[in-house]
Amino acid sequence: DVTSDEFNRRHNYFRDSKKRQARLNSFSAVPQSATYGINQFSDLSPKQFRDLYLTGSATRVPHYSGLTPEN
Amino acid sequence: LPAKFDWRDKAVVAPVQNQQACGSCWAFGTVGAIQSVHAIGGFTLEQLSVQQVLDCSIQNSGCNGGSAVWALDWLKQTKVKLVPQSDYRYKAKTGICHYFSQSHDGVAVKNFTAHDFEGQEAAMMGELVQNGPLVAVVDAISWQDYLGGIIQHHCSSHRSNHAVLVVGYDATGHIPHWIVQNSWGTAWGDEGYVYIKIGSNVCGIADSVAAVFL
Repeated sequence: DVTSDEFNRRHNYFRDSKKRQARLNSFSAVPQSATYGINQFSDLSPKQFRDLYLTGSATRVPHYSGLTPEN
Repeated sequence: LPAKFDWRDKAVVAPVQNQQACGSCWAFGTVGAIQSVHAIGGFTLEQLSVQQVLDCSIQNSGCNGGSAVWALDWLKQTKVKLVPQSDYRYKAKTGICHYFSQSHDGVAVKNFTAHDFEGQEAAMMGELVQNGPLVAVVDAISWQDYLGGIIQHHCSSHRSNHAVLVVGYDATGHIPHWIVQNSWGTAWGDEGYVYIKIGSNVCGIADSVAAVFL
């Protein structure tokens, strides 16, 4: 359903994602290291991804002291 | 502490969910912890309503985002029972809050704790083993491209933006790591899971961690 403008935009995001993934993978030195590549988010810009999926807020919480109400 | 511990082995972790195009990670994390702790208490593992938390926890902003700690605080203060998912289905849209009578089947939150475990991830492991899966808020910017493996770099602490469910850890290999359930479907990561190195607060995994008591 996407227009050609939208298609081109997403195609550019996809191309950018491949560069980003290559950079991220350059740090993957040991066999168990994380790998990065194409997935369902590769045609989103980082901003679109952030706005849509990274919407969790961290509430300020106390440092763990070893004591909880339960123990 | 055991070198490896995974609540999935006890069949108390529900399958990976997909939040779709809705910023509801905070609700998925919250509900994931509650339903697991309920199952650990001897009840049948049952999926509870994420949509109820999304619609009714008005201190949060529905699909525009929220905080798991605020959601837990709302559940504790109001004593609202979380109803089964089958009674209040997920729509990936914020909607009007539906109310159920107190006699309706559901699970209420008695208490919760929320702590910063930075520098004390061993204590966080203890909390996980003792209480059940934990809700954590992480920096997930690099997760846009994640395929699998253990994240050790490119993930900052103190910039949290995404709520997840920590279901276990594995310290038997070269890289001890957390086992984390995400809510972006099974096509993402390792069947919906991501692994994060233990010990240096990678992705801010220890910055804000909540445990639930029912």
